[in-house]
Amino acid sequence: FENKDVLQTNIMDYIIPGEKVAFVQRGNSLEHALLVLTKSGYTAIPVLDTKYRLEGLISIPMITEALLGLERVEFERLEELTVEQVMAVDKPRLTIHDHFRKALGLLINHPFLCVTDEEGHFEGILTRRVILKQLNYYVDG
Amino acid sequence: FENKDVLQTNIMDYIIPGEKVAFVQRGNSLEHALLVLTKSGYTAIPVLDTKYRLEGLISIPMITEALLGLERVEFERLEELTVEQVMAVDKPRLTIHDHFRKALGLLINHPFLCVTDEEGHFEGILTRRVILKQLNYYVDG
Ligand SMILES: Nc1ncnc2c1ncn2[C@@H]1O[C@@H]2COP(=O)(O)O[C@H]3[C@@H](O)[C@H](n4cnc5c(N)ncnc54)O[C@@H]3COP(=O)(O)O[C@H]2[C@H]1O
Ligand SMILES: Nc1ncnc2c1ncn2[C@@H]1O[C@@H]2COP(=O)(O)O[C@H]3[C@@H](O)[C@H](n4cnc5c(N)ncnc54)O[C@@H]3COP(=O)(O)O[C@H]2[C@H]1O
Repeated sequence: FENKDVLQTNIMDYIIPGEKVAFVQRGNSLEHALLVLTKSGYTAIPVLDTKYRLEGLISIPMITEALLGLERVEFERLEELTVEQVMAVDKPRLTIHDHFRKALGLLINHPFLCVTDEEGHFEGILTRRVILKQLNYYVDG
Repeated sequence: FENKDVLQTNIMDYIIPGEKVAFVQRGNSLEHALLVLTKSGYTAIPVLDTKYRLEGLISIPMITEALLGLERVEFERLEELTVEQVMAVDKPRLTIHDHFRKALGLLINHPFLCVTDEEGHFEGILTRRVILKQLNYYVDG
């Protein structure tokens, strides 16, 4: 096992490409977003603009927390709110030139990272699953 | 970096102990479960019995998928269903004697693993975050 080698791996061979990534847009209602999340089976997905640039990400907890009333989650309010009112815009991202070393450090605290080109166009995502699989292969043969 | 060393690490120093883990019981309504999930901020948590033995786990996607109608997620049905009707009982688990080698292989496909003693009593959970942190330390110093 040569640790220097695995950390210098470029991320691009391991990302889930953009066309396979479920996403929503900032203007969508939370009802639409929750339907996309439910049908895709994922708990968090990227938010893209109409030109496929990355804007942020939205998760089911962000939605349910926004609807949390005094006694229950008020799902009847799903139609009233939009993605842009609850999405996160401050998550760290990777670019197409980054390597596993940077990805691994960030994946400690984030289940996936969005990858963009230099213009901010969305390229895909790098997930914890993919890096764990590679580390498992390198460390355990 | 000595890969043999890190994989032989016993998991017990790294688990989130049971008393810090959010959980629900099989007889709870999905409404109660979704409230616990929302307040804890987690997307999936263990299901324990009244003697704190591990029964399975429940996630937000399992709940929303159970409520998915033809056109929308039917949240009004949350009170009608219980945790035991949607929870997963077949997820792999670890015991207090296991090491990182086994945990790493399983965490490729599972965000966290429940840990039990030999009698099936819940001890805590081992998360992807914890193992990524350890691997990052060993591989990158
Ligand atoms: N349909 C499916 N088939 C097989 N396994 C599934 C699955 N859905 C979820 N999982 C498993 O559950 C983990 C957590 O999924 P979650 O949706 O919370 O968290 C996901 C989700 O937020 C996002 N993600 C992954 N693939 C995506 C995609 N194609 N489109 C949008 N977001 C995606 O990246 C996070 C981490 O993904 P990761 O693969 O590391 O980890 C996944 C994977 O191990
Ligand atoms: N309150 C918080 N503070 C800081 N970071 C937070 C957080 N809530 C979530 N995260 C971050 O988001 C990741 C995914 O959380 P999720 O709830 O989907 O997935 C979680 C959740 O299903 C479960 N889990 C973690 N801690 C738990 C706890 N104390 N009780 C019950 N379940 C827990 O294990 C999964 C993986 O956890 P992991 O730590 O690897 O990964 C966590 C962590 O990196």
